[in-house]
Amino acid sequence: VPVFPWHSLVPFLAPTQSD
Amino acid sequence: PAPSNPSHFMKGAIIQLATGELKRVEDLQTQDFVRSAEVSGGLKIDSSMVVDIRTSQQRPGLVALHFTVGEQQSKVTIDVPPEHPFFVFGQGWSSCSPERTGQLYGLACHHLQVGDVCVSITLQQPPQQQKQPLQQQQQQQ
Repeated sequence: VPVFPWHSLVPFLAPTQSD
Repeated sequence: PAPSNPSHFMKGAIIQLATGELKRVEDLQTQDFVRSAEVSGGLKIDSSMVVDIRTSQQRPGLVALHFTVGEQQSKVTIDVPPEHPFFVFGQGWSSCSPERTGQLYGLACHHLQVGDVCVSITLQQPPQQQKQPLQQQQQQQ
């Protein structure tokens, strides 16, 4: 049964350089 | 469902928390994300507030979600399918189209709205990178 890591469920929202 | 659907959102998917504990995706709580980020060290949980939801101009069929992220309230926009679920603090899984999310993933969702605060992650800033006056740093060494 595949097991997924918790952080694959939440978006990675880092400000882009342009901010 | 189209093969490209991320299967980790499928109801019943087994999720491993940083503590090693296993939980089903539909049973996750806000605390699970917060504790996992603390334990994993390299990642930090940010609160991302939804400030605008629009149909994406560049990629038709997708939704452009505008967020203000973390303490600096930096602006970030992402294009996602309307059924893509987000975990909202204290509310749980939410999406722009709960009906489609239910059909495609079997995951029960609230309706994601402007003002909802979602769980997001970013890299933990190593301490010395924070803007501290130089003398204060020397005293610490």
